[in-house]
Amino acid sequence: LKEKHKILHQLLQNSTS
Amino acid sequence: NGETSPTVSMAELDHLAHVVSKSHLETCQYLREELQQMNCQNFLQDEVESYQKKPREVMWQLCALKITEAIQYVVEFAKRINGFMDLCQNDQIVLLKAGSLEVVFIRMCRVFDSHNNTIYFDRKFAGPDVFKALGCDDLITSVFDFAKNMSSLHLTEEELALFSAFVLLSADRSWLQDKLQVEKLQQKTQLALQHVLQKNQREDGVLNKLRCKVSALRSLCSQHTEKLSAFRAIYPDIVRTHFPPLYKELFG
Repeated sequence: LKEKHKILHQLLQNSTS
Repeated sequence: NGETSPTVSMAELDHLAHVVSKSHLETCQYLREELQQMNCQNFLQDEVESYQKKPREVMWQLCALKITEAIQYVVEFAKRINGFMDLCQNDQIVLLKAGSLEVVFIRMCRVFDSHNNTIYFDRKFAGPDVFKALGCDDLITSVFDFAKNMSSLHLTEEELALFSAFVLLSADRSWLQDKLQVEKLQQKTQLALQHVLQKNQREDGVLNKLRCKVSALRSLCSQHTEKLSAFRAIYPDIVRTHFPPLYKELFG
């Protein structure tokens, strides 16, 4: 699932601004 | 004696309500004060007509962009809900893929003007007729009806925050790896919501009304998926090249 949702995965990794 | 149930104390519910409410306010895209200042400026008739004259694909692209912007705020909301980031990454993705649009629909009631049946869109308040070019009148009517019903409950920001978290943490989503952990989080969120509703002396039926909203949200999302696949069948290139990448990833 992570493979198919790279953008969402990246957003989740970004620090909570 | 302050004990609500052996596993969750009153203090813990208060804390959870506070954290979720703060997360909501930090990520709600439009503060209520900002909205009040906009004093519900509706689109003028010629502006409405210009939206109606837009080619179908242009209006679709604009709406996909607005939905995607709103979804990014929901992702930030989720990240701030304690417990959410402790879930495995697979489940974080599953919950957001299935629930982010539902939270966007819930949040729409904050920007809905029930007096004029208009919703904040693209800098002004738009009635259903603004969206005619989409060719999805039934979906648009359902979205406006849902916003009207939700706003008629006059939920506080804290109640909206907890209901949004409750919907996001749906343990019945398929593909969840750790269903039990999500269930625990959802139950705690529901207890916090009940606790806040009681504290605000809301009449008993509100929680049941909110539960009925869950199925309405599921239907709105499946309607959206149907309309998108019908649109993509006609304009596959537009979706591939002009739609926001996150939108395609979630709904593609």
